[in-house]
Amino acid sequence: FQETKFHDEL
Amino acid sequence: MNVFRLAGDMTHLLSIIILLLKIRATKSCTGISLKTQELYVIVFLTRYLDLFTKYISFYNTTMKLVFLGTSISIVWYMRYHKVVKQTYNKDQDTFRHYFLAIPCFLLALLIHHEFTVIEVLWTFSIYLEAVAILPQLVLLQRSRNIDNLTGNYVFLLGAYRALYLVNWVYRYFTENHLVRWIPWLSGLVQTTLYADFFYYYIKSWKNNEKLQLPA
Repeated sequence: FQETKFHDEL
Repeated sequence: MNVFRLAGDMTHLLSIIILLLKIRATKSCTGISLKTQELYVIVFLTRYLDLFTKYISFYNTTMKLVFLGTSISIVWYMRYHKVVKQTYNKDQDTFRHYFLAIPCFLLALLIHHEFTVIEVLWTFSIYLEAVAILPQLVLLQRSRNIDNLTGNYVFLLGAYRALYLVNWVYRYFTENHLVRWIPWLSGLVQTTLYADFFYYYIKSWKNNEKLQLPA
């Protein structure tokens, strides 16, 4: 369970 | 973008429109917590620093600018508009900002993806958003009369993160099982804080009664 860095939301 | 995320964003946008409508049309901010509104300005300023560093879509950029602009203008109305500021319930809105902001900042220093300024501030904004509604909820509990626009504003603001929760479940199964504990758990906390409010809001709506929270 690796955290995904993914800032495509608001 | 899936339908749940879009519905969440639209609910969030609608909540802000309702609040601005209330302030502009009735020239009153009764029942609205300036503390919560100022915390939202901090949330948006710290989260949207990436406006300068990366481009995701026209939609994202536009929405970020709208959230920044509207949140700043709400605070401006409540602090400086000569009529609106007189309707602010200052004596009842006593929650201290730093009780929320400092622990969130410390938590962001401890738990984050990457130890960079942008990343820590982004994480801080996620934690702070989760609890930023607390001064507003305290103020509502102290208010004898909650007008419809204020009730609807808080309801939509809570519904927005609940829709994001559904969006995250959907994305987990459709997008390669991406795991994002920081927003997931924060969003869950955020939505849970509204549980009590949702209960009384729906109850008053079903019984066609005026909304009032028990002290």
